[in-house]
Amino acid sequence: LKIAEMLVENQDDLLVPVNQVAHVREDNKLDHALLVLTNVGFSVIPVLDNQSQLKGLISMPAIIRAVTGIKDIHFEKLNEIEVRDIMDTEIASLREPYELEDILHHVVSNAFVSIVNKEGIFQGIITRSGILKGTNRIAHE
Amino acid sequence: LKIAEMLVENQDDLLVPVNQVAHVREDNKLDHALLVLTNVGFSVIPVLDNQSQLKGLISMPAIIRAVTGIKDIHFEKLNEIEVRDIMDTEIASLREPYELEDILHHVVSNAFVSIVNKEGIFQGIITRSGILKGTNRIAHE
Ligand SMILES: Nc1ncnc2c1ncn2[C@@H]1O[C@@H]2COP(=O)(O)O[C@H]3[C@@H](O)[C@H](n4cnc5c(N)ncnc54)O[C@@H]3COP(=O)(O)O[C@H]2[C@H]1O
Ligand SMILES: Nc1ncnc2c1ncn2[C@@H]1O[C@@H]2COP(=O)(O)O[C@H]3[C@@H](O)[C@H](n4cnc5c(N)ncnc54)O[C@@H]3COP(=O)(O)O[C@H]2[C@H]1O
Repeated sequence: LKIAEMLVENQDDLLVPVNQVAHVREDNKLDHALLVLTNVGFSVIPVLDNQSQLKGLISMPAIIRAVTGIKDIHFEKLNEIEVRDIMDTEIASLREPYELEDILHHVVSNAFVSIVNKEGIFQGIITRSGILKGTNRIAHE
Repeated sequence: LKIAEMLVENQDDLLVPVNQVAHVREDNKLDHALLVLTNVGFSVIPVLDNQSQLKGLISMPAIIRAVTGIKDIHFEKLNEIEVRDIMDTEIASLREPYELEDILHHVVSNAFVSIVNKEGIFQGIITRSGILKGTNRIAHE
């Protein structure tokens, strides 16, 4: 896909590596996950297991919904439920080696794409910002 | 900016009109805002005043931070604080008539751009999805 490759420069810089990606563990409780999301400010972050495999995605609306009853939000239940019970398991992800074309396809409907290696170990994410920064530089020439 | 105009087809379809945009009023209390955000699932939404002027942006992390103390989250305080007290007033917005070039500039660092008319009345938003859908169609030809 020549246009795509022309549009996005510096493909090596695209990956936000795992050590820069905010994430939680699937066995964390929701109060911990809520605190992480509140502190980092990202709306959706990956969920990993204890072997660094990608298991799901967690967001604040999902957490609040999990403790919302008919009349009230039951915040005291946050330390009773684990992330794995409510995480979204439908993840936009690609296994290495990936094509830029697949990234572009995913970011049309997903704010970021998760990257795993051949063994399924989480490597990092590629974000819409990363793609748009590369594209905008070309568009301004 | 010829490349930009070539890249994004159907510019008339880009605007998500005001009646399709989830928003809250600046005099709403935080418990109402939290409920709206939980129900619609969007991470950040516009805040309007009673004359439909754009006043700010509200997100869940901002709401949770506003009631988080040293040791605990004080959820009971949600009905004591108004949206206007904590909303983000730094808004990526454009006044009509706007150039596509300005939209492209904004979406590099903002997930959406808010559009207001000459009188400052909120008209709707343009999202990264909208831009990327138009771009991807071209890139696949
Ligand atoms: N702390 C910050 N500093 C500067 N700009 C910020 C920011 N937090 C958010 N933004 C801006 O808001 C966009 C949407 O962020 P959101 O958290 O909803 O959605 C994010 C989040 O769900 C995820 N993400 C990005 N970076 C992450 C990281 N380091 N760790 C975990 N998740 C990340 O990827 C999505 C898309 O990110 P993208 O950069 O394309 O788009 C970001 C970026 O343009
Ligand atoms: N209900 C849903 N159905 C389908 N896809 C969904 C969805 N909710 C979120 N997404 C996907 O996740 C992206 C990030 O959504 P977020 O709510 O963080 O960030 C959103 C949200 O802050 C705002 N936004 C979008 N549509 C909105 C609306 N109708 N009302 C209020 N805010 C909206 O613009 C940002 C960027 O939106 P964008 O569409 O580019 O990107 C969306 C879209 O690709």
